[in-house]
Amino acid sequence: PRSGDLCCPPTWLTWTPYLVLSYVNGPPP
Amino acid sequence: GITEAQARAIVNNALKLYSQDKTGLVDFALESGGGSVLSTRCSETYETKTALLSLFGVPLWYFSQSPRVVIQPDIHPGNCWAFRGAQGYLVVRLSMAVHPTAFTLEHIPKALSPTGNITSAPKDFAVYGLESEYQEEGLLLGQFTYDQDGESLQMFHVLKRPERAFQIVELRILSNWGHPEYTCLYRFRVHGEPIK
Amino acid sequence: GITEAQARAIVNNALKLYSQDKTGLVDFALESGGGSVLSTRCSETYETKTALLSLFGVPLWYFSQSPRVVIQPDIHPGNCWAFRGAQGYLVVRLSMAVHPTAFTLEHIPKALSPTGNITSAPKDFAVYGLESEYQEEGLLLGQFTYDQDGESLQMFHVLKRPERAFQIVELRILSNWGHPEYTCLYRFRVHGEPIK
Repeated sequence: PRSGDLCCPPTWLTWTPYLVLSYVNGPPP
Repeated sequence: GITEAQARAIVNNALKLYSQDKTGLVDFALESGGGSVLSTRCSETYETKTALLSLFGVPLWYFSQSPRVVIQPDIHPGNCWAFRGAQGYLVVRLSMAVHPTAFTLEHIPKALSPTGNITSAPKDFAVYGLESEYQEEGLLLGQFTYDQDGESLQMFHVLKRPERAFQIVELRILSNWGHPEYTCLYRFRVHGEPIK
Repeated sequence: GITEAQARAIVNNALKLYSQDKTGLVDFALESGGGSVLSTRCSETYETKTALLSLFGVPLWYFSQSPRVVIQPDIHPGNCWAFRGAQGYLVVRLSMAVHPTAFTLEHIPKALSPTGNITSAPKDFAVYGLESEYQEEGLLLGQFTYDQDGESLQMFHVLKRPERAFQIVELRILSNWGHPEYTCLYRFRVHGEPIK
């Protein structure tokens, strides 16, 4: 199956009921 | 025959490796080390609506594990991300750009599965290196099969070290071991050589 | 040469010790056992503003590990308290008053460090027994050096068992292994004899 079916918005994270962690400024110490 | 000192050395080296995340290799996907889940593309988290959280007797919501657990080290039964069906995707941003050399997939051992089987374990899977989060088809790093009769932790080596380094990889699960409704991912690790 | 039974005994004893927090000794600083972090004096948590937590797409705050992780058992890469520079302080209230006999300092093994080195590990450090949280100079229990080329877990014994018992100890980090910006503390343990 192709992963290319971006049938859902790429930013799945937007309405998920979980806390999402993203690293925006390099790795943590 | 071996001496007592040799036996102790064997045991101590085995325990040392065990204490080094069992592999002695850096896991560039590990969340606490700087890895993060970017997306699950079109996979859908399987909501069992069983684990109900309440406060002061008031039911709040049904809890289910987020995809982040796949890059966290706890693999006790239930601490997996379940997606609907047998095809799933997980796009992970590594703590740094590396030339991937191997991947580790872990599942709970059959002995610890309350049902006595691990039909929800992944079977065939592929890993791609992506240049950006939205790239549709990345570079195929390898296609592998997780053996339900093998070790709980299985490592898969890339056939050919890629010339490019990648900071984003896509884990694409293609089939599972028979569960009709969902597939569970316990832990996925990415090993490799950082760029100089 | 040893017999199979002897080999099994060696293995079982090694596993037993490993399962006893690797040391078989009480850790009076362990948070779940009753220890707590009182203060970090004038050390400053090193804020990288990198781990962003969001909910429903709304950014909430930047997460960084608190000093409490130093008295918690998880030592996966990243689960450390980072303070700015190479001099830091941690004042810990033990679960009970003890005559300290040894201290354990742990860091991740080099093999698991994404950078391949552990320059942010502590190097020279001293431990003091305090009579109260605000006492400026307590009783020096010992000055030691964590060896970056040694074992991941290193134990340091006090030269002379103190006559007094202490429920508050201060860990003073004096230098690190070269990182110019911060020092990471993974886990600090205090072993000793409780007062009768």
